[in-house]
Amino acid sequence: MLELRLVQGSLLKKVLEAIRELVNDANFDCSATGFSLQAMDSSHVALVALLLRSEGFEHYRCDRNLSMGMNLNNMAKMLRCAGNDDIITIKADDGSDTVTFMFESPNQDKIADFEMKLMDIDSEHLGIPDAEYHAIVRMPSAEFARICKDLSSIGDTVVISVTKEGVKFSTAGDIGTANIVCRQNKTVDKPEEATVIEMQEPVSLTFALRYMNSFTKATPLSETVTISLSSELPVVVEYKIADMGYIRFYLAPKIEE
Amino acid sequence: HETQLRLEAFFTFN
Repeated sequence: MLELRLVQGSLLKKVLEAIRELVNDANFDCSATGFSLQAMDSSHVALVALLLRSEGFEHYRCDRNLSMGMNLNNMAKMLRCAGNDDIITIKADDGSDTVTFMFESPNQDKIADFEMKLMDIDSEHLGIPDAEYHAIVRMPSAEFARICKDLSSIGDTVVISVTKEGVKFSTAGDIGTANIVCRQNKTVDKPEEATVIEMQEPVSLTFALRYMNSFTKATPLSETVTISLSSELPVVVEYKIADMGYIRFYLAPKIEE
Repeated sequence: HETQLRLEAFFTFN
């Protein structure tokens, strides 16, 4: 028996919108820790890892570990039927081949049940070791989204370079080139508007902008984004989900032949 | 020419 009641149902709606472009089908894993997912895109270039901790739910019952295979576009279709202020409850019985999403309006005058068929998904879990990153950049998520969108109108790849001067996003295409430099800026009114750069050593890596743009679908989940770079590792683009957990995107770099 | 690496080059399957 599984029953997870999320008062801020809009978070789950935003999570689905953030990942459904990257991944079609995925297993949601439910354990005492929380509601989680790890899935790769079909070309094994990008990976999304989601965690919604059990403490973040108003009610969290998960009698035994359960893995539920879902088509994310179908799940998004159902969650779009929930109001932004609705409380969402996810329910499943042991051994059942369906999951139920229950939507309650804030004043309890409307209650809806949507039952979705589950699917068997063979998913390969990747072991992601804890790593030391050469550079960690925290910046406003909307700013990062704007940069990725702007650069993708010029080129297909972005070079992200971190030096003590700041973080530089560069691209090149048929019509020309573009460079956007963001300097560390802690003297802002609100902490979420700051750009903070922690650098152990300079790093420069190249990534496909198509994936970066897909990650920025998570922008509504968090005011800030953290980009962790190391020359020997995929980049991690992390959006914290207030009080509940995170959504992390990993992207393998491109290398010069 | 640039080559796109895959995640398996960095992470191992459990």
